[in-house]
Amino acid sequence: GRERLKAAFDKVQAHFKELFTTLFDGGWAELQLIEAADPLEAGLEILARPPGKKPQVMTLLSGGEQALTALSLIFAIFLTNPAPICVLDEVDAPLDDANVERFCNLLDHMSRKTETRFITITHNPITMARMNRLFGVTMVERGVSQLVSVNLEEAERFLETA
Amino acid sequence: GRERLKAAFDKVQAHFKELFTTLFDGGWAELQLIEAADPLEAGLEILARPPGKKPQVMTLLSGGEQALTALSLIFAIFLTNPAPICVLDEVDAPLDDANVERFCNLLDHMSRKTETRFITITHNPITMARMNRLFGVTMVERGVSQLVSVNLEEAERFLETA
Amino acid sequence: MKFTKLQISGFKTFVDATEFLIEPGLTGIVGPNGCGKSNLVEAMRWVMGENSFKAMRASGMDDVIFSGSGERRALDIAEVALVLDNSDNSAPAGFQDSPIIEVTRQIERAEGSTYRINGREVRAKDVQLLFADASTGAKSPALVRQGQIGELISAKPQARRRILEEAA
Amino acid sequence: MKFTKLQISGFKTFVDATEFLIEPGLTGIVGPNGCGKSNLVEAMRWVMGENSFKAMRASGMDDVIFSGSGERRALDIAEVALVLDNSDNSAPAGFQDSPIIEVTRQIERAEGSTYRINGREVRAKDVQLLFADASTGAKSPALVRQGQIGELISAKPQARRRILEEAA
Ligand SMILES: Nc1ncnc2c1ncn2[C@@H]1O[C@H](COP(=O)(O)OP(=O)(O)OP(=O)(O)O)[C@@H](O)[C@H]1O
Ligand SMILES: Nc1ncnc2c1ncn2[C@@H]1O[C@H](COP(=O)(O)OP(=O)(O)OP(=O)(O)O)[C@@H](O)[C@H]1O
Ligand SMILES: [Mg+2]
Ligand SMILES: [Mg+2]
Repeated sequence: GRERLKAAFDKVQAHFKELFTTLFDGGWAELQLIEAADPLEAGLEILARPPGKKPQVMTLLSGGEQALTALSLIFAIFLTNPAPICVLDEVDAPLDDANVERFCNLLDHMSRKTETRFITITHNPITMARMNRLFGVTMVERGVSQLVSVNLEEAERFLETA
Repeated sequence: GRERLKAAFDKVQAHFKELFTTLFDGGWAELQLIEAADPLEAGLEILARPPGKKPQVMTLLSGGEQALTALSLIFAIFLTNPAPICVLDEVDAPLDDANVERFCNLLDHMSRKTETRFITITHNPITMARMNRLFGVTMVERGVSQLVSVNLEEAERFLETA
Repeated sequence: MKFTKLQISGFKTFVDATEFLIEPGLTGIVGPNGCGKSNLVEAMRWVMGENSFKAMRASGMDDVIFSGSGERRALDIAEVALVLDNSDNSAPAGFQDSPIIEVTRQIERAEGSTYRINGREVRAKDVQLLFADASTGAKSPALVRQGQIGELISAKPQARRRILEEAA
Repeated sequence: MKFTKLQISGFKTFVDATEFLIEPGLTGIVGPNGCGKSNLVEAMRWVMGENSFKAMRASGMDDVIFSGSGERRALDIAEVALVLDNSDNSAPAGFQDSPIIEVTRQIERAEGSTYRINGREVRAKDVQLLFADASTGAKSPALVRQGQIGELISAKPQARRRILEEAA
């Protein structure tokens, strides 16, 4: 139990550091077990230093920087034990265009490195353009959902109407 | 104390109902004081029914619907006692294009109806286009912010680079 | 074991039978606020054995059954089926001779849920174990709910450690 | 009373003296993640007398002083000035003869904050009262922080009622 958690922690740490530096195009971050010597009792702390900035407690980071750091942790855990399915519901919401591109590069990379099928819910046109296929959900009849296959052009028209 | 809170509640209620129906282009919502007879001890509950849907507890609403409902409450409180300054930090993040347009229509309306100056932080190109002026914040030197006046074209280029 | 298809009927806003093909690589889901995107992926978590109605944004598990709209009346049954391709035989023992595994969950108002694997009724636990053995399941860290990123950021260190335990 | 100008020096990432003109109508602020947009508007809340460092996303009020970057060393002083146009004489009694009111807050590392109104040193409470009388201030419901919408949605009913009290 204890050894398994410590072993998992070390693997996640390695992936986390690499993913952070990839998503931030630089900088440094680290996971820490705090508050107890026993990993089964400890808390998980995150130290992050975006490129060009001093290392700071997570709260001082910007909304987008925090989201990117949390995504690094989630994907680090994922890569440690890849699941056959990964669903991401609007995780790109707080990201600026440059960060959305890096996020999509990472999805590309992971989809080629694993057998995992990815489902990404998004309002972001950049993310839409990077998907292999798109489905639109509509409510032509109020309160009733319909699923329909769409291409990028149709998807962008989707966004423009209620 | 108690009468003032009850009077404020009634004014906020009136604004809230109207703002909800404006932002949702239909539907119905209502504030309720619950858990105690005394308004100073009560909790504030929100009941909302988007157009075409059955009234539901807030948790079942979508991310965007919840955000729009919360904005209706915040602006209802604002209109009850307009402040000279209103700052909105990325409140349009979970909204689709049609809802962002309605949100901007509301900002237009409130800025003409009150003397309030509005500051809106956004990543959304639709919101940017509806502002009277734009300022860009950059970090040409890493870790150091600079403020610069920009037009819409320059702002969109901003978004595309780190 | 690969996820190939999700079939939904009566679950939240998916009133009529809907089929969602899950293909390799990256699939995007788009649409306006409130149209049902999160409901769609919630159906997947639900059929994998999610037993907390709070994780379904509900105040009781019956809330996932279509409760009616302007023009349609409420239903009393919701059903979701998840079809898995087991042609690589990676599923747990007991499924060696099943190149296709179909997991179904049906809920009836005030009656609770019934689970089936390839038509045979099983307990919720059997479904949960099947997915846990495949490194997935309703609690998989790879299923990121809307707003969960924000929760992870503001979570206490103790709560964050539990996410690590899911991976171990 | 109208807000006309914010001057920032040494506050978080605004190292050099920065002047932000606040004009009528709708002003948009744009820029990449982490470039300082939220820091800019936090400076306004701070000079209005915000005394909770948590509301500044900090773990101590000294955290708002520029702590250094790749190329620059940390500062020991941060100062923010907010200039108000009182030509309509709507400011509280005591300011009738001031068509312009300048509120300044300065913090020195390990020394705490000093407040001034039109150059004269005052207590934090005097600054808070000035803005409260004008239906604004650090705790104004019209100042919506990043993520505060999500907090309002998931807030307990008791916590939500307190927002109503701010308006009363
Ligand atoms: N049992 C139910 N019966 C009918 N409608 C329901 C039921 N449960 C939820 N809904 C409706 O489903 C809608 C929410 O759908 P969903 O969360 O999937 O939206 P979404 O497409 O993810 O939107 P967003 O982009 O805002 O996140 C709400 O309007 C809610 O009223
Ligand atoms: N005292 C300080 N000294 C130096 N840098 C600081 C200080 N306090 C905060 N920062 C830095 O400011 C940055 C956050 O800025 P801010 O929150 O304004 O970004 P933002 O433009 O709002 O981004 P987003 O679009 O992601 O919300 C962080 O990178 C943080 O490290
Ligand atoms: Mg959603
Ligand atoms: Mg910000």
